[in-house]
Parts: sequence; C-alpha cells; structure tokens
Amino acid sequence: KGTSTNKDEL
Amino acid sequence: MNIFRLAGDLSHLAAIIILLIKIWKTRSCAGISGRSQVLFAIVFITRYLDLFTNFISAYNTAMKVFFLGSSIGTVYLMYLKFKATYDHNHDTFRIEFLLLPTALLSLVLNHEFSVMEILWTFSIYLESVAILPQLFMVSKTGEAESITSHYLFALGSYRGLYILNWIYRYYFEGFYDIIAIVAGCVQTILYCDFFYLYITKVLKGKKLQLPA
Repeated sequence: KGTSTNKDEL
Repeated sequence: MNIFRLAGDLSHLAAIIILLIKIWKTRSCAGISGRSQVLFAIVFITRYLDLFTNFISAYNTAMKVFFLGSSIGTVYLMYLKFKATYDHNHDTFRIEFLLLPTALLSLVLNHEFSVMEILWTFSIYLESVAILPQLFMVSKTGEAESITSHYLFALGSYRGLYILNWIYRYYFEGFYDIIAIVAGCVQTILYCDFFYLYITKVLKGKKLQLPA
C-alpha cells in the first residue's frame, strides 16, 4: 500500500 | 483503532502532560532540552496540516489539536515564561544536523511528491530523531530528575506501542506504511539505552544517574 492520504494515525 | 494504538496514544498524551505538570508545578524547565521541544513543535505543525483538509474523527482532531497546542505551549513556557530556568548551557545539540538530513530524506523517500505528503514524511523522519538533543543533555549532565525520566519513558513507550499496532494492522487489516514503520523502529531503538537505565534504576527508587 503506497500513498496514504487518509492518515488516521497520530 | 486497536488496543496497542490506543495505549500508544495515551502514553504519548501522558508524556506531554507529565512534562507540562513538571514545568508548571516546579516553575522550572531545568533538565529539559528546549531544542527537542522546538523539534517536536515542528513535527506536529508539519504533520497535522491535514487538520484543515481532511476530517477523520473527533478523537483524531481532538488529539491533534491537543498535541499542537501543548507542544507550542511548552516552547512558550521554556523560551519565554520560564526562560530564566532553562538550562541552555547543557542544551547544545546542533539541530541543523537533524533538520537538514531529515528534510533531504523526505524529499527523496516519500510516498508521493506533493507538499502535504513531503511535510508529513519530514515530520515522521524528524520525530524519530527529535529526542536526541534531550538524550544528549541527559548524558552531558549525567543525570535526570525522576519526573524527567518518567516523561522520557512515556514518550519512548508510545512509539514502541505503535510498532505493536503496526504489526497488528499488518496481520489483521493488511495495512502497512513502510515510512512510519522504519522511522518508528529507529525512534524506539534510540530509547533502548534509556529504557534499560529506567528499569534498572528509576523503578527501584533511585535517581537516573549515568555511570561515570
């Protein structure tokens, strides 16, 4: 899994 | 959200609260590296720009706002309000040695060459080494107050718990983010020496003192 625009982690 | 992730976040939250209580109650920031605190403020500012572009959850927003506010507040307390107690003679780590390499690395190794993504990547890389001025300060003075070592223990545990969260997510959700994982491992490894001293000394009621 490449880009993660939805970054839920802090 | 899994138990490791929640525990990691709570540990991070506890670290920040311990630090603020220490500074506020003793009216002093002795033993704390202002340079590390400035780096953490930069980390949060560059990482949480997505507060303006992307809503994830109330929990996520609340934590981001708290981390941003508390890190900027800590810098304010150290450099303005309790400036006289700031131990700058021992806080001499050159932060450009951390800022420049992490900035360059984020331009080269990122998921996507866009402003938001590069700033996020930079914040992840910078966070992994942001504690070095603080650890350097402790090694320079050869000791740390108990409250400072509790702060460091909570702060170090947070990324370690995130590693467990990433293992969990990889197995149960098929999700992984290699940048966060590698940087998180580096970050946790930097604390290992401190963890050892914390467990062998501070938990037995002794002050954290480095062997001469």
